[in-house]
Amino acid sequence: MNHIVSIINQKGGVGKTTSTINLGCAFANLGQKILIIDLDPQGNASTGVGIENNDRDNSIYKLLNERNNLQHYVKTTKIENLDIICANVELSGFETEVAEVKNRAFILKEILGDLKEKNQYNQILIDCPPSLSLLTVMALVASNSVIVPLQAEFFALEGLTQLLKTINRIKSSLNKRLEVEGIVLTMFDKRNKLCSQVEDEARKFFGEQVYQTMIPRNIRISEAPSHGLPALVYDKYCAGSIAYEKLALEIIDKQKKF
Amino acid sequence: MNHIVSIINQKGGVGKTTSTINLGCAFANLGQKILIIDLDPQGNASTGVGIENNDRDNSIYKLLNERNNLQHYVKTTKIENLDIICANVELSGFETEVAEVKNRAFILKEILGDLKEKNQYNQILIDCPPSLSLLTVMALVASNSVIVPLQAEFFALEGLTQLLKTINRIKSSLNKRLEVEGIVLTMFDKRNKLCSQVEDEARKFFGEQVYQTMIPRNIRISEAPSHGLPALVYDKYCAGSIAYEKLALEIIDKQKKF
Ligand SMILES: Nc1ncnc2c1ncn2[C@@H]1O[C@H](COP(=O)(O)OP(=O)(O)OP(=O)(O)O)[C@@H](O)[C@H]1O
Ligand SMILES: Nc1ncnc2c1ncn2[C@@H]1O[C@H](COP(=O)(O)OP(=O)(O)OP(=O)(O)O)[C@@H](O)[C@H]1O
Ligand SMILES: [Mg+2]
Ligand SMILES: [Mg+2]
Repeated sequence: MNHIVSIINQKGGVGKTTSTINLGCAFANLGQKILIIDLDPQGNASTGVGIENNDRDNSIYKLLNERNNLQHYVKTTKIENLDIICANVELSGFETEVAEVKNRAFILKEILGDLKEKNQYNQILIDCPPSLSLLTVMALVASNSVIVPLQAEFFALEGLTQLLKTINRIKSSLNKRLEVEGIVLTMFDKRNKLCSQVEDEARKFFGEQVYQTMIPRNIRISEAPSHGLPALVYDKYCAGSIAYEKLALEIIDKQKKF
Repeated sequence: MNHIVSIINQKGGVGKTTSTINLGCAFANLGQKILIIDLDPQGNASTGVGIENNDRDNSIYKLLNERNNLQHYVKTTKIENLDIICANVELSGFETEVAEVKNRAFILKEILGDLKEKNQYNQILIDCPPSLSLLTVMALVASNSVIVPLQAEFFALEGLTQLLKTINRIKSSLNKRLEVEGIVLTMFDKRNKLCSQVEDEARKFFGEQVYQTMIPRNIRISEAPSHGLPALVYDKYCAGSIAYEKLALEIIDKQKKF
């Protein structure tokens, strides 16, 4: 219970938010109780599950400051079994505001400790911003594991080694239990030879860590957020939704073996 | 001379680096002397102009610490008239390291002051990371203007209003001369109705600020970085290269009217 996973990659636009929303929805459809934590000041995950901008007063920013009373910040969504703690732009000031605070890297871990006794969620997914700053470090310290979306592009592949080094550094200094659950190829276009090259390189270097399931580039996925819905709700039978459902099953299968 | 432009958007993966490299190359081909400053710890702009990872000792991180001797950090590239100050992962520690330093937002502006007397470059393009943190604030304080790449997707459009608010905040508090030169639509796919919707919204809200020239989604653009070349060199006649050359002419034309 309460398996905490960070969806992370410092490279921008690789599908972190899209994976958090659609995996969250796929796990919820399988009967798991899921909490998404939006840890990006852009608030894209909150938008993607339909939380209006003017309905985000009880945001993760306020919770990180209050450090207590987590239930007050949890919102239900239109999707059964899927809750969220949303984010707004106030969060972008947090890092500077706590620069002097000792042990600031542990703030989120302490807050999520509250959940431990209650066994309320099967999984907690944290959508990280595109950087290796304090917000991301807090997520890594609070997590049991990470899932890394890897866009099938050259710049994204180049950044992966650096990311895994950072994760290992956090593991040895701040969070011994942290594991890399897996790497998922996103926006994969079979017709584009660059994508196949990235896939080959990723499987060569990272082997079993790369999931068999790949997420195809699929227009319906990028249309869904404008309707405030995960792709799995907006268009359940599109190639993107089917891929995320398959990925959810592969992840659960692999988690059982952990 | 020495017109300093930040290429900025806190949304990740919208084409900041791709636009910096290819606009830089297009301006250089038109006979302008151009300096690119890579201000992203990912170092993608440095990779995109062919600077190897092991050749980045004299990086922007060292220059920001030394605060002097800028010429020492400038590297020439394979492209005539195009120089770069490169970045490496050390840069990701900079923000925490200077958290106590007074007036840290002005560090880059002071360093670029050195160039003012020498009139060495027509334009200086700063490739910003996907965040509104100190590195981005330093770039905005040091710049005359900004160019905003806008990916033709819903999440990217949603973040634009917030970005323009931040730019205005910096303009009124730290840099009175800062202007928005323009907004350029990137990864535009005519067949995708979402792209046309984003274009319509952008032109409706931001009018003349949106350039007429749009950059099409074009596989050759995403292949070029793996060869360490701008698309304009890798494949001069592909749709992406032609679009960046047209955009460069439109920008210069508009700059004359400033
Ligand atoms: N498989 C896909 N097919 C088509 N479009 C996709 C796919 N996955 C994501 N997108 C679109 O690509 C853009 C980037 O995805 P997303 O915002 O999820 O990435 P991110 O890593 O969370 O970005 P950031 O670094 O800004 O947080 C979005 O507009 C999204 O709708
Ligand atoms: N017009 C285009 N057509 C096709 N691919 C593109 C285009 N522009 C950029 N790309 C690709 O999309 C990805 C994202 O672009 P890029 O890295 O330039 O964005 P960025 O905003 O600099 O990202 P970050 O937020 O991580 O700094 C890259 O892999 C790049 O090669
Ligand atoms: Mg995101
Ligand atoms: Mg970039």
